[in-house]
Amino acid sequence: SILPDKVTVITNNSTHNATWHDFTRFIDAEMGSHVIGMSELKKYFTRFGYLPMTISDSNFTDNFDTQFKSAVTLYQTKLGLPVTGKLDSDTITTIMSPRCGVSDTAHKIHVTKH
Amino acid sequence: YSYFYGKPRWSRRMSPMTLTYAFSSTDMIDYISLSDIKLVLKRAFSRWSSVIPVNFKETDKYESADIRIGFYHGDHGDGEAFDGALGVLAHSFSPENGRFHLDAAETWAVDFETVKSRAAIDLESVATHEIGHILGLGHTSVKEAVMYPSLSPRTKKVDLKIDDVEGVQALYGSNPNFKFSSLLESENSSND
Repeated sequence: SILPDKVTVITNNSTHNATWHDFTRFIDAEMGSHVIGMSELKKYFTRFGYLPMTISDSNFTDNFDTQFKSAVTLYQTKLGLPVTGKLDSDTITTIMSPRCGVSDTAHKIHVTKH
Repeated sequence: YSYFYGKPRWSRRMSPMTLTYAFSSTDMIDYISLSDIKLVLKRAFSRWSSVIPVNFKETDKYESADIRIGFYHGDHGDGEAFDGALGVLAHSFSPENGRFHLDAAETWAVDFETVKSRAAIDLESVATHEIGHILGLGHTSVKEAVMYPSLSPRTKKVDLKIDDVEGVQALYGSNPNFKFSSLLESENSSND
């Protein structure tokens, strides 16, 4: 086959928010990982109630630490995802989905078995 | 299902309770007609009132309405700035605050046949979800339920599920005309 000299790859991220669309780079990150920009994900988790507000945004590191693992686990539990404690593809896809701005954790949970 | 901290609810003494709602005269979108927006919201409110003894009535008196609906861009003064297209779609407040805010930057749709954008968001689905918050429900972990926090573009999710109904009925009781069996039948048929 004849390949062109230059290949342009067009990616369409139009269905994702500009702030959250690049979270795909965190897929498979787990405890101990260091990924540049993970502090942005920590801001997301703070925004929706999974990390304490007491930590200033500017103090977030890019490390996948113990506190962040707890936040990921809580997120997976609250969103009905498989609880892996890692940023698996299901978790990242859910994080990137458009959503309601109301926090997930200022609530009292009731569980009913059907 | 879940509730806001302290389990707040609207506490009128009359039964059935009637809550009024009004649309902002200034903070709206112009590419969907007001009559269509009102029709969609009316349907969303009626879904909730079919399961609890609460009626919703539209009023022109925005300032005194129990529920005040508007579309806002970015920072709109309540400390919860919207973030542009997608991301956060809307937010509302727990009882008895009544503020119901939609992000004006979204591509809102009342009909996916005419709106072709891949980023189109179904107004009725988001409205039904936000009314759940207005009534006192928090988010749920049940993916199929209306009160699940996320909604993909071009997706419609307007039918209340058992989780939504049990949650809101624990706050307000049941509408005497509501039958759980019909909800179970409809959920079973959709699962089939």
